[in-house]
Amino acid sequence: PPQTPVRTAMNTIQQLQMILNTADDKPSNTLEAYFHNCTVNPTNGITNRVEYLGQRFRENFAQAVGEGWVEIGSQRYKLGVRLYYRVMESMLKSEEERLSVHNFSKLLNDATFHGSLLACAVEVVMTTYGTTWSITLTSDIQTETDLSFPWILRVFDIKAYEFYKVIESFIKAEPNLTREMIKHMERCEHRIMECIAWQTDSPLFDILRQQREQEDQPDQPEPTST
Amino acid sequence: FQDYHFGLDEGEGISELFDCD
Repeated sequence: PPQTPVRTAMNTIQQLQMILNTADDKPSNTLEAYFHNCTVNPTNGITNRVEYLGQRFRENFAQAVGEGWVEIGSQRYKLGVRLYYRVMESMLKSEEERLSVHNFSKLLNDATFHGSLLACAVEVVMTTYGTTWSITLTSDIQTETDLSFPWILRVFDIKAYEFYKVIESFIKAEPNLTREMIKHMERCEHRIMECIAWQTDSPLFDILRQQREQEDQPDQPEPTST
Repeated sequence: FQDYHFGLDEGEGISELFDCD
């Protein structure tokens, strides 16, 4: 029988809790082994970034919905970090199998990759628990604060074009995402493709420019990325 | 996954997307 919106939301929360209740707040032994295999060990960069972005998240969350909700924001972020490590490990296992590579130094030292992956994980958590908050400013005025996508991009200072790159791999790496969550991520993709990636400060324009310059020089090797 | 459109080809993954291949 078709589900009510409330039942659907409850299922999504239960599914996320099932995945994350036993997940690590810190990199697992498997993940640490991948870090150790890197030419440059990325551990400090990763943990420092998680700490820094956590501060930014809590500040922006409190600013958006009020200081009284800071603890809720902290819990959301903590769950996002667990999902981030879990998906990172799953992605690395897939890449290891696909490429027969064990040293992921370049990827794991890429700040943009980590920022985008963490933003994606936090977006999943935020969407699961709902992102519209009604706050009362005075007894007569009530306003809604929208923390839905692309709010997280502003908080983490991530370009939509870079965030877009992790979405499909994220979905492949976490098979326990509900249908509703996958549809939400797909809507994020469409919004990026149709609008946000074309905003003035997008890296997409530099890439298009570089592609055009390479096409104008026929002796240049064909770029590996398209 | 049935409703999601997977755009990456067989030989493509996160490493290629971040120029780490």
